[in-house]
This record gives sequence, structure tokens and C-alpha cells, in this order.
Amino acid sequence: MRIIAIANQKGGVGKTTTAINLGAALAQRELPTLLVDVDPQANTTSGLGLERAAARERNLYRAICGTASVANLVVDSGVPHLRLLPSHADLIGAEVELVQQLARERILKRLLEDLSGQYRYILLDCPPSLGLLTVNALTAAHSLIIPLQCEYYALEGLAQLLKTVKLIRDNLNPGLEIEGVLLTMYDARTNISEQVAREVREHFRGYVFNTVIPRNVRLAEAPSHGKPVLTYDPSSVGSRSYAALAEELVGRNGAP
Amino acid sequence: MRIIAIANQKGGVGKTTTAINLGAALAQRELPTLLVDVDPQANTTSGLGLERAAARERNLYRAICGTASVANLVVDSGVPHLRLLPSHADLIGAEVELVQQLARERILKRLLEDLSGQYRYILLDCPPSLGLLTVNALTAAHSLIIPLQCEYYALEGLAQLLKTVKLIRDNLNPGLEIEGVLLTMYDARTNISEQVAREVREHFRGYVFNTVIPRNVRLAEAPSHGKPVLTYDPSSVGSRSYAALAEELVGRNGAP
Ligand SMILES: Nc1ncnc2c1ncn2[C@@H]1O[C@H](COP(=O)(O)OP(=O)(O)OP(=O)(O)O)[C@@H](O)[C@H]1O
Ligand SMILES: Nc1ncnc2c1ncn2[C@@H]1O[C@H](COP(=O)(O)OP(=O)(O)OP(=O)(O)O)[C@@H](O)[C@H]1O
Ligand SMILES: [Mg+2]
Ligand SMILES: [Mg+2]
Repeated sequence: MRIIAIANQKGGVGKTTTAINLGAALAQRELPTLLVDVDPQANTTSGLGLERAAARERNLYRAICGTASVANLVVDSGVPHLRLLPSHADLIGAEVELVQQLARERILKRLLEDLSGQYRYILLDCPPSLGLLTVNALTAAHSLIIPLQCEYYALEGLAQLLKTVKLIRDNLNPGLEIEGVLLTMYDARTNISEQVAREVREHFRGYVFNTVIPRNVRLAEAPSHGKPVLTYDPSSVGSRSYAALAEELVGRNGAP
Repeated sequence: MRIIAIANQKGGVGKTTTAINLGAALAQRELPTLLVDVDPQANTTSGLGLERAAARERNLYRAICGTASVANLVVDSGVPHLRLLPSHADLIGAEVELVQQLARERILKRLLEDLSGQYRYILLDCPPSLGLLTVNALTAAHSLIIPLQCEYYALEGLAQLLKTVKLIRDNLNPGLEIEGVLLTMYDARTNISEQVAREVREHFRGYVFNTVIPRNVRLAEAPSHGKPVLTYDPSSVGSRSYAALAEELVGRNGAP
């Protein structure tokens, strides 16, 4: 079982889009996959079509409070081999409530230990911040995928994220690896995309996925239908890119 | 003096782009304007070309800790009539440190009171979260601009943001008004943009700015040159849209 956090404090870079569609692409290869929505915005939850009322009953906040076990909170995603631990706005309270708790950074890690052996991959969709929820995800994870929008501000934030990763590695999770930087919303028609892609490959040689996710409107349309793009429009370039990403990822860790 | 928060917990919707370019457009009308970067990502700070070393010395965190007064921390932006109170990654610590403080939600409001009379507009660029920094901005502000990317997830988050605004209005800042919802990154070629724009205008009748900001690559290029788009490419559609937004805003509040 490999737990992968999908994190970047820069907002709107494609974290949720990567969690849902990489998850669906791994499931398509019949690798049992769990998505954990660690963001109080609950976009992974709504992007898979789960009703808000259902998410109010079964969500990560209930596990963090100890009112239910993770195994009882997981729901179907509508895609074979892909399951979901939903989020809900209640999770906003967790950031403040967790501050006082003992071993507050290891709560998610302990919760996921209950699941060992049931899944081949667990993907953690993180909120756009470096607060306690993201720290919990980075402490629970074996590795980290960093979606990076091919634009200026996204590049700026990378140094800060890598500092936080080093802090986590030194103090909480010595085994945390960087699975890779994933270039997203790449638009070959603009100079800015090309510039950022070149700079990232230069500075992070060896850490950048070969697969690049292009800007593709089908990726933005799919969540309004409550489906991954692989189900919504299997022939789209968005689908094919995430399938290629799953192939590259599995190729590295070795599928069963 | 009118203090306007630019907030939306959804990431990447154009908060920073609106703060910098609306600020520059107001300054172009010779209305003295201050930008306050309330986001630890410090994108407004880097988008105006301020070096990280300069921002380390002069930033909002120093004012929050009380080691310097706001008046001594404000710097030039490079644009006439536009000044900046920078941010720095140190501000990440403020969220946890402020939790224990008395009247922790009113700290920014008190700091900005020192400035009354020097500026016609103060714009607060918020981080992508509803934590203590955004709560401080909403408590200090007279009104709120909500940039809304014309996509599904951005629309989802609106209800949660309006709940938080009501909480702030009932408990901390009874005068907080909604200046308006600003549609951003509108792409007339895609159905999703049109769908979201129509839904927002239906549900929030009377609150949506007439000015719509189209997707325009010059807006994404300008920050890598450390300039607002109005300086980087004055004839671009991005520049003209933010100038139109400033005109619409000033028309409502009445310029001096
Ligand atoms: N490759 C792509 N092409 C086109 N649109 C995309 C692509 N990837 C993501 N999007 C759209 O861009 C927006 C931002 O993506 P997404 O919400 O996945 O980012 P995020 O990093 O999870 O945001 P947040 O920081 O708020 O959690 C969404 O509306 C999404 O549908
Ligand atoms: N109208 C537009 N057309 C094209 N690109 C845009 C537009 N508005 C913003 N951008 C670009 O989109 C990205 C996201 O915008 P921006 O960083 O301003 O959003 P934000 O809401 O401040 O993000 P965060 O949630 O991380 O603070 C940036 O790279 C920016 O340059
Ligand atoms: Mg997300
Ligand atoms: Mg911003």
C-alpha cells in the first residue's frame, strides 16, 4: 500500500483534479484505490457527485473526532476499484481544535493504519495551505505529488513548499519522498507555460514527471457532472494524460 | 477611506490579480491606494517586484507582532499613488500564534486605524482559506469583493463563504457589505464559463459586477515582470477590464 499526498499551498493548481483523475486512472488498471478528501472545501467529494447531505454524515472530521472509524466512513465513488473518504465544511473546525491535541500531526497517519492491506494506493487531496491538515497528510504519506500550474506564482511557492517538506522529513516522517512535480494546465500556445516548464525542469532535474497535463476544458467540465474525466469523456486529451500519469507512476513502484 | 477585502477560500480564482490590478487602476485615477498583502504566499508582494530580502524586513507579520508600526512598514509599489504593505512567509506562524491572543480577530482592524485619512482605498489580498488571517481581513473591511473563477468548484464554495460573511457580520463587523462578485477568467469559447456566469447572476442578482474579467494571458505574464498589467501592457484586454472595474467601483462610492 502506498499513501501519496497531493499538495501545494498555491491555490487552483490542479490538486483536486489530479486526485480524482489519477485515482480513476489507477482504478482503471484494477488497482484498488482510496481517495481521502483532506480539504474542508470538499471538492474531491463534490467532484465525484456525492450529495452534501451524505457527506455531512460520513466524512473525515468524524474520524478525527473519534465518533466513527475510517472503515465505516468510506463510500463508493461510482467508479469500480475507487472508493472515497469524503470531506465536509466541519473540517474547518479541525485546524483550530487539533492545535491543543497531543501528537496532533499524526492523527491522520494513525487513522489510515486501520486500512492497511485493503488498498494498493491511497491519495490525499490537500487544501491550499501549509496548516495542520496538510501537515497531517504529509506525515501520513509515503510520498508527495506536487501539481504545479505553469504560471509565475505557482513557481514562486515551490521553495516554501520544499522547506515545509524538509521540516516534516526531519521531525515527523523521515521516509517522506517526493514522487514528483506534475506540470498542469500547460498551454503550448503561451510563452509563460514554456518558460515555467523549462525553469522547473532545470531546478528540479530528476523530480519532474515526464507526463504533462495540458489545459483541457473537459477537465473543468467533468466535476459538474460528478464524474472523473475518464468516465465523462474517455477520448479527451485530459483522460489520456491522466492515464499516462498512472502508467508512469505504477511503472516506478511496480504494480502487483 | 474605504477598506475592501478581496477574499474567496477557493484557490486560484484571481484574488491577487484583482488586488494588484484594481489597485493600479484606482491609482491611475489618482486615488491614493494601499495594497495590504494578508497572504503568507506573498504573491501581491512578488507580483509588484519587491525582493524577498526587502519583504523580510518590512511586512505585516512585524506589525502583528508589534515590532513596528504599519506606517513604517509600507513601501513604494513602483506605481504612482499605489503603496504596499508587504507579506512574508513568517505570516504562516501568525495563524497559530494569534489563536491565544485576546481580540485575535480585530488585530488587523486596529493596525489599519493608524492609517486613517492617508488613503482613499485600502485593498486586502486574502489567502485561500477561512482561517484567522481572512477573518481579520473581513473584520477590518467595510466591504468585500469576491473574485469568482467561471468554473464549477468556484461556484460550489460560494455558499460557504457567504455563511462566513454572515458570521462575521453578526459577531465582529456589523457594517460588512458585499461590494460585489467579480467574474474572472471568463472564456467565451467554453460552455462552463457561460453556465457559471448565468447561475451566479440568477442566484446573486444585484451583487454581480457588470465588469467581467476575461481570460487574458497578459494578466498571467505581468507578475513575472513585477508590474501590474496596466503598466506591463496598457492596451491589453486585461488592463482595460480592470480599468472598467475601477470606474464601476468608484462610480458607486463616489470619488473625491
Ligand atoms: N488541466 C486542466 N485544464 C483545464 N482546467 C483544469 C485543469 N486542471 C484543473 N482545471 C480546473 O481548474 C480549476 C482549479 O483546479 P483544482 O480545483 O483541481 O485545483 P486545486 O489545486 O485543487 O484548487 P484548491 O487550491 O482550491 O484546492 C478547477 O476549476 C478545475 O476544474
Ligand atoms: N483573467 C485572467 N486571465 C488569465 N490568467 C489569469 C487571470 N487572472 C488570474 N490569472 C492567473 O491565474 C493564476 C491564479 O490567479 P491568482 O494567483 O491571482 O489567484 P488567487 O485567487 O490569488 O490564488 P491563491 O488562492 O493562491 O491566492 C495566476 O497565475 C494568475 O496570473
Ligand atoms: Mg482542491
Ligand atoms: Mg493570491
